[in-house]
Amino acid sequence: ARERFRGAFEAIQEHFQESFRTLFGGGRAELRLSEEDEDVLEAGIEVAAQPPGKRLQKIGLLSGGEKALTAVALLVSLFRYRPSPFCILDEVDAPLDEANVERFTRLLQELRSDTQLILITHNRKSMEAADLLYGVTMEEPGVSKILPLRFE
Amino acid sequence: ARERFRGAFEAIQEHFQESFRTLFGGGRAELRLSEEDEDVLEAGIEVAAQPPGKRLQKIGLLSGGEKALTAVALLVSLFRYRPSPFCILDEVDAPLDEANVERFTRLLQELRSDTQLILITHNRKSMEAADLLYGVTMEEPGVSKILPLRFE
Amino acid sequence: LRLDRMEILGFKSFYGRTRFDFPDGITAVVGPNGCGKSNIGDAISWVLGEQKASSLRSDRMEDVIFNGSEGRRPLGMAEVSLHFKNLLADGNGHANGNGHGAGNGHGAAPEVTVAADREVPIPEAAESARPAAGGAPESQAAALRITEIEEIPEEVVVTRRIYRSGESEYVLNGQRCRLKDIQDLLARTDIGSRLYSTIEQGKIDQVLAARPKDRRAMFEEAA
Amino acid sequence: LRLDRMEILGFKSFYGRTRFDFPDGITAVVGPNGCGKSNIGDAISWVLGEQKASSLRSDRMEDVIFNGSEGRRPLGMAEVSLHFKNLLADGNGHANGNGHGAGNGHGAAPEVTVAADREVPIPEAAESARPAAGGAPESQAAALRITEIEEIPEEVVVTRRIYRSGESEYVLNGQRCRLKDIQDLLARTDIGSRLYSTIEQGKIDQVLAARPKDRRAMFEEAA
Ligand SMILES: Nc1ncnc2c1ncn2[C@@H]1O[C@H](COP(=O)(O)OP(=O)(O)OP(=O)(O)O)[C@@H](O)[C@H]1O
Ligand SMILES: Nc1ncnc2c1ncn2[C@@H]1O[C@H](COP(=O)(O)OP(=O)(O)OP(=O)(O)O)[C@@H](O)[C@H]1O
Ligand SMILES: [Mg+2]
Ligand SMILES: [Mg+2]
Repeated sequence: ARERFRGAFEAIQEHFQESFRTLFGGGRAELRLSEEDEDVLEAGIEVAAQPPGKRLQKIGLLSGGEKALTAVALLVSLFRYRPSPFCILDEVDAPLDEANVERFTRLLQELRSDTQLILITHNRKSMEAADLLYGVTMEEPGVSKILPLRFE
Repeated sequence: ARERFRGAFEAIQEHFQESFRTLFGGGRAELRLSEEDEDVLEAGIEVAAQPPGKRLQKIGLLSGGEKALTAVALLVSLFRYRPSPFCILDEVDAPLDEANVERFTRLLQELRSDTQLILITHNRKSMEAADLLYGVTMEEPGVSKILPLRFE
Repeated sequence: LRLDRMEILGFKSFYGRTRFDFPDGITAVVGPNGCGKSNIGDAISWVLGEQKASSLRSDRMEDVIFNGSEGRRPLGMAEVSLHFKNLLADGNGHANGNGHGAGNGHGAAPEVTVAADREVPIPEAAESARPAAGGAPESQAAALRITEIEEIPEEVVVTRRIYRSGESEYVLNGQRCRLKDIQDLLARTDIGSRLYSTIEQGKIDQVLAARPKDRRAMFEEAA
Repeated sequence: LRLDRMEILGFKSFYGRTRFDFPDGITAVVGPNGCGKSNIGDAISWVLGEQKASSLRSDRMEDVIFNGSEGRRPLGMAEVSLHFKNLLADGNGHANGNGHGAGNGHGAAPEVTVAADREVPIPEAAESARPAAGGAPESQAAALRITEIEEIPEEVVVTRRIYRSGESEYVLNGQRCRLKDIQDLLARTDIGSRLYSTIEQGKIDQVLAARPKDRRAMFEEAA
């Protein structure tokens, strides 16, 4: 069990560094097993991130958008290691600026061959990146309906 | 003290209902003093909201955008009752759809004669509604600078 | 494994029977504030067995039943069905086009030992087998037990219902079963416990903000 | 009362002396993720007396001092100054253009009783009076005490400094004072305790989500 976990941890770590660099256009990030636990099977996981041009810091000091982007990088690294058949992301692009929304949707393109992705969003750039668009309306107040949409 | 509080509560309640109707284009909202406390000076304040076409419900059941909009209505009602010289809103428009961003910025216009408003945003429609634009950049990585901007 | 489609009836703001087809690739779901987008995510979490009302933004589980609008009265039941294709195949099942997922899945079908072993294969998901809408629960007797199943059908349908009384029902291809049967079945697929495949609105930071020990659970799930 | 401008030095990502003029009406602050927009809001909360490091997204108060970048070493001090016009006037002071806010403000100037009463009017805010940047705190002796002040000058400058040692300094128009002096002064203006005038990123729901008793504090502040 210990070997398996270590193997998974190392592989996810590599994916995480790669996804982080893609999303931030540089910089680096790292996952560390917290030292205070002796046993690998008990240890918690610490995350440190260094956006380009900044110092390596704990994730608490990152900005709102930097945190969301780092979280997406971690999520993508878990999916890369072990794909899940589906993924639902509810407005994760809300805190991102335009440049980061583009990098985010480009990264999602890499997951789409293994995973059915549902992206709930208000952001036009994210809508443009999708293969298909569904609209949810309340033509009748208080009652939801789902309609396929074409993108104008 | 009791009279003063009641007077303030009633006035804020009126502003809240008005701001809510402006932001949601209809519906109604209400503030209630929680019954369990005997004394007006101790009672907590409950909020209930009814977006147009829906039933009156507790604010927990509202959607992300509906909650943000209701919170803005409450904030504006406090400002209407007792203006504060300044107000800083950090990305409160992030969960809103385009139609609600427009209603939100229109409402802010009403506050601008008494209050200096600072609106941190990534949303183009909010930028367009501002009188002035400041850009924050990190030309030198890790070091912030502030520059006045013109809107293209 | 592929998600084929979901049918929602009386769940949150979905009053009438609503169908949501799951395409491949990236699907964007859009619409004004409060129209019901996040309720779709809640429906998926719920039918896959979510037990905490607070994860569905509700106080009690019965709150997920349509509780009325300006023009409609509250309903007595909520039901969501999720249709899978090639439940046990690797990846998203495109490879084994022969239609029977068990063909090149993980080999042996799910083995769930239960109190009284009965040989009940999962019946083919009949398109027309609409569970009786409305209030009356099916008879208890037909509860399903999964045992040695040779052939898992091409399509597996997981259904969950809840009544105003708070009673929940789980159904697998039209046959009543227990929550545990569904959880055991899903645990053998790539869905796992879904710790990281659903990110709720405003909760993207939780992936990072969790305490190091909690974060570990996501890694163990993946490992 | 009007906010005129803020000067930031060594606070969070603002390394060099940065000036932020407060226009009337609505000012939009824009820029890429991580460029320092929310740090401006933090600077305003901090100079007005915020005591909880967690409200400034930091573990300890010293974390607000610039702690280095790829090209620069960490600084030893952070300082923020907030320049007000017509501190005690009603509304935002346009009405009494005579330049001395106390003209038609709330009448009597702030009355702060302190241990040893000394008649120390607030000196005019000298543009050039740059507090010595770097580490050495000013001598303790010149601490300011606000007593019966006849004339509040047109411009009042509130300054806060912190050193790596964790020691905080408060300055009013160039004279050292206590946090309490600043809080008492602000309490008499329309700023009050700022409960509802600063909404941090991602916290708009807190206005609603607070427990009913906490929400009450906002109402009392306004009443
Ligand atoms: N049991 C229920 N019965 C009827 N309506 C319900 C029920 N539960 C929730 N709703 C309604 O669903 C709406 C919220 O839907 P949802 O959260 O999916 O919106 P959304 O599309 O995600 O909006 P946003 O873009 O603001 O996040 C609420 O307005 C609420 O009235
Ligand atoms: N003491 C400090 N010294 C140097 N840099 C700091 C310090 N504290 C915070 N920062 C930097 O400030 C940045 C965050 O700034 P801020 O939160 O203001 O960004 P923002 O413009 O609001 O971004 P977003 O649009 O993502 O919300 C972080 O990247 C962090 O490195
Ligand atoms: Mg939503
Ligand atoms: Mg920010």
